[in-house]
Amino acid sequence: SLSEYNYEVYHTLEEIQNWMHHLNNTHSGLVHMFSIGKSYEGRPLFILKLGRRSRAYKRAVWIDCGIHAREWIGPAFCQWFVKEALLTYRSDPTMRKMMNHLYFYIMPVFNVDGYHFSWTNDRFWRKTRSRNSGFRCRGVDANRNWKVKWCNEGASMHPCDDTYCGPYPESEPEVKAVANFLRKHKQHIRAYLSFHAYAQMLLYPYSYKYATIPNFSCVESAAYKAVNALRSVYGVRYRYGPASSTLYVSSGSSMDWAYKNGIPYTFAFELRDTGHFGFLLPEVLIKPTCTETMLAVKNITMHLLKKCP
Amino acid sequence: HLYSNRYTGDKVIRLIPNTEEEAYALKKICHQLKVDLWQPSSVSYVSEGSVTDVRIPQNGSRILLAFLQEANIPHKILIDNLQKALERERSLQAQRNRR
Repeated sequence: SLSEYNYEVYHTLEEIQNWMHHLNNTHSGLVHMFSIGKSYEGRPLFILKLGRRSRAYKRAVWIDCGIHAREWIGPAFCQWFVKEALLTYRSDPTMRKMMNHLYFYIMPVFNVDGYHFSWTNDRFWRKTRSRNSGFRCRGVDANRNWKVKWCNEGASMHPCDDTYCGPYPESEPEVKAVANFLRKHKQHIRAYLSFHAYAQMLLYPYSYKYATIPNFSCVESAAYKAVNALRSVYGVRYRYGPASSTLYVSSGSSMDWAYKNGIPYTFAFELRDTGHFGFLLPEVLIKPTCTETMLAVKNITMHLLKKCP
Repeated sequence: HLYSNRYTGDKVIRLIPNTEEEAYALKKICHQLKVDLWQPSSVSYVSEGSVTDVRIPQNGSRILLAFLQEANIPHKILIDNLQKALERERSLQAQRNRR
């Protein structure tokens, strides 16, 4: 059952996919699972569509986790989000409003091949697992493979580098599948949220250049309120701002691509911590990390629903 | 053995170059030692004042630490033995499961 699944431990890919199947079977009123394609190694790319079914037009929010395989707190948060949505739909007016007014497309593990590899072989693997012709090194950085100033600053053309952009944009089947889905549904997808680790930041476009986005006002105020809400839980500080100046310039990111392709509100979270544990965030910190992040995500969602055009 | 003990002796070290010269030297040695960059994601981002976390195997860490001390580059060992850190977390996990 929903309450028996342990959301305070890291789960294998198989466990996560079994959990998704289970929710699809037991919560059909609010959950619908479907696949948008297959990974390089042939694994299904599952999405959970959350929200009260409605014949009326509803906008949507896309959330993905685990673009980079070793950032395990990302998929943990995606699972936490789903759990919270289903458990508090009736008791929490904010969640009820979110589920009633919006659909949420949740991709708990974007880079399924890499995530599986990080469980079985190399805990610190980052990229996908595609083979690169003529090179012994495998994988492409799935956050450098999008067609937005592709393979420019902040990305590498060398297959052995961790920021390898790929042989061409959307070369990775995972990236292509998500891009196709977002292109098809962009008319009603209002926001794109991507979860990474670690740095404790809330970022918005642009990543690939130093420039201010046209709808800066609404995006910035959403980010400001979100980090304040996050900090109110345990006092953890997140920096926020455009990715290029808050973190570093990088081209070919999913956030920039989603923005360029018409999704007006796009954010990337860099979750806990700032380096004490790094990618090895202990399981005891899953709950506080997800609890504070949940508040930030609810804040962003409600701000966009009420305050932004 | 967790991940076949492949991380035995691996360290995670935080480096903060004070000058562009130090940053350049760090980029060079990181490239030579083939470190795994935890942050930032690419060695090209390493610059004066930037926080850089690297994972490096045992052999490489001796060379890197000697270099850092000689060059007087501020640094801190975040994780002294990655394999032990992974195993510690795994044993805590087992204890929690038993409880």
